[in-house]
Amino acid sequence: TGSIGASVASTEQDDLSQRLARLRDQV
Amino acid sequence: MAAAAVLPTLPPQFKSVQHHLRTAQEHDKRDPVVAYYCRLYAMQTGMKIDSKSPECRKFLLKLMDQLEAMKKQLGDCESITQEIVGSAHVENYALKMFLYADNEDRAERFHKNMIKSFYTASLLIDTLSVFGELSEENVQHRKYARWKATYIHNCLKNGEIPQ
Repeated sequence: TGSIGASVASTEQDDLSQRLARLRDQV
Repeated sequence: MAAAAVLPTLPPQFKSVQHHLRTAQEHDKRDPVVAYYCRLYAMQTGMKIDSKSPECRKFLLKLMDQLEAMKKQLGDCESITQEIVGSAHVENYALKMFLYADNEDRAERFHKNMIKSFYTASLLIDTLSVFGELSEENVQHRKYARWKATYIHNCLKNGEIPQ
């Protein structure tokens, strides 16, 4: 479960970074 | 303009951006561009501090919802679509606040509004860092404004007249 939780967290973190890049038109 | 998503309780890890988020709320109607960039600064700073713990991640996801909703609502505003224009907008606003407070200070008119203007000017100069490295002039303005706000606040609290 730990590794699943960690991968969810890193996915969401990537998602946040991608959303931030899109917000700033940096994609 | 009220931002779309209501934010959850601020995680203690994000205490350092609490006043930037409060400034954003205060400017949602007065100046949405300033509100948008204060939230963007809080977002980027929060992501650097902690984007892994569940509480922080939840907060940042909601803050991102707010930013995306604001960008949609302000879609045709050049200060949002072109960050170089946004940078000038926020810098001009910060300078206006600084000059108002500085004029009151030189006229020896000490009151809560001028303290708040000094402090808000320093917060907005923090926000300018989303556009890149701060100029030396802005760093000095921020240092002076924050020091003045603290000094005058403490004098008035102690019943002393600021020098």
